[in-house]
Amino acid sequence: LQEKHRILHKLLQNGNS
Amino acid sequence: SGLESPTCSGMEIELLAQDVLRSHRETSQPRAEELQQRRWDTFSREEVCAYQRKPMQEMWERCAGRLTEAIQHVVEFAKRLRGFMELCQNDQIVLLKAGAMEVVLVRMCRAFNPDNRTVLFEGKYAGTELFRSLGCHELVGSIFDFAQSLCALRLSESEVAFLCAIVLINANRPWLQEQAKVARLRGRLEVAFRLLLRRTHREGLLARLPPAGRLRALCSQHVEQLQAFRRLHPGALPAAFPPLYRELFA
Repeated sequence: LQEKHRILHKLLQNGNS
Repeated sequence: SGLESPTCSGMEIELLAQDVLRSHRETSQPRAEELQQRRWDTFSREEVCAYQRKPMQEMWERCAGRLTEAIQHVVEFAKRLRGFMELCQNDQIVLLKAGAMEVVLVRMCRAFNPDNRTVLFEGKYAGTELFRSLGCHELVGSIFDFAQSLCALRLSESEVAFLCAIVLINANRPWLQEQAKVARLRGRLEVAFRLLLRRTHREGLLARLPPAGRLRALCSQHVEQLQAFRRLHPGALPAAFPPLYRELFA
């Protein structure tokens, strides 16, 4: 699922605010 | 009070409630006061005509762009929500993939003026007619009807915040790996929401909320219209639509 949703995955990874 | 579940303390619920409100406040643009000030700032007749003359593809690109910006704010809302980042990555993605658009639709009621049936779009308030060149009058009308029905409930910012959290944290989404963990978080959110409603004497609100199926239907309608648009404009999507929009809906 992470592979198919790379942008969403990246947004979630960017700074665990 | 009988409200607390046996697995979480009153303090935990209190912290969760504060967290939902803070997450909502930090990720909702524009702020409520600004929306209130601008709610009569509508597009002029000439501006509406200019939008109506835009090619269908350009109007789709614009709407996809605005929707994607709103979804990015929803992702930030989710990340700030206590417990969300403790879910496994698969489930974070499942919940956002299924729920981000639904949360955007709930949030839209903040930027909707029910008195003249307009919504904030690219800086001013617009009626359904501005979106004519999209070629999906029924979808636009249904989205406006939904916003109108939420506005009729006169939701406070806190209520919108909880509604968004509850729409997002849904243990019934297909493909969740840790369904029980999502269900526990959802349960705590419901307890906190009920506590807020009891304190503000708004318990009756729960029975008046639109059924979850209505949001689901709007999201399906959006994907169907996108498919119809793609049939009309093959090749348009990869070129000009935001990558996040393509990832979520195409």
